[in-house]
Amino acid sequence: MNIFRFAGDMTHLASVLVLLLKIHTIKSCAGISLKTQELYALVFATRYLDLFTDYISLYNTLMKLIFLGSSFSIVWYIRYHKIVRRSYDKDQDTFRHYFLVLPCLLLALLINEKFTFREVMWTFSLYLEAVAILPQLVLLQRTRNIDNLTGQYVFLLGAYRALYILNWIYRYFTEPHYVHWITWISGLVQTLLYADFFYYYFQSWKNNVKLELPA
Amino acid sequence: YQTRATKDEL
Repeated sequence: MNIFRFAGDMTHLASVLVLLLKIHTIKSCAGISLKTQELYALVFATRYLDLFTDYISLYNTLMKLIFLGSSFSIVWYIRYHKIVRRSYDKDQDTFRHYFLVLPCLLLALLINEKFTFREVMWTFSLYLEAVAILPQLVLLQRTRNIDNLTGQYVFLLGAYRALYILNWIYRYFTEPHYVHWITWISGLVQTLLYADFFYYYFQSWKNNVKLELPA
Repeated sequence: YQTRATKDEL
């Protein structure tokens, strides 16, 4: 474990807690894409298949349970909670996320480190995570005004993967044979997808104006 | 060992 990865995990944790807090306290999911939340639940479900078979550390197991629990409860809140679901804008959240799932699954079947079920599922979760934010970014473009909790959520989500890239660089230089191109490239693509959002987020923060994304 | 190293990240 290194400081970059720990900071990345804490940032990731903060992003899901910010979202849960927003939905649980103000009972609203305005501006939140259910599609992105469902994709994230699928990412964690396919990545943590080894949850009960490989014990790595208490930290690792605990964090996996938190990410699984929070992502599925966020989906539950938006889908079934009688108050929250009313604020879900399904007419705007129209990204066909199945168009993301299938290509990622095909790519995972073609490009992976080992052609086993677990490894293909794990690789699928990496590719899917890289693009899972797209429905949310599209929704933000459409609804234009971003309440600051949603803005913080997307920012933290992007920042965690950027910190992971520093972690991979650190591990590459400190651990022999630590080379994982699939992880690195999908992590880089993921971070680049946030790049324009980061730009507008910092602009609004610097000029102290409400975050607006260009249409 | 290799797979163990890969999968120690979240």
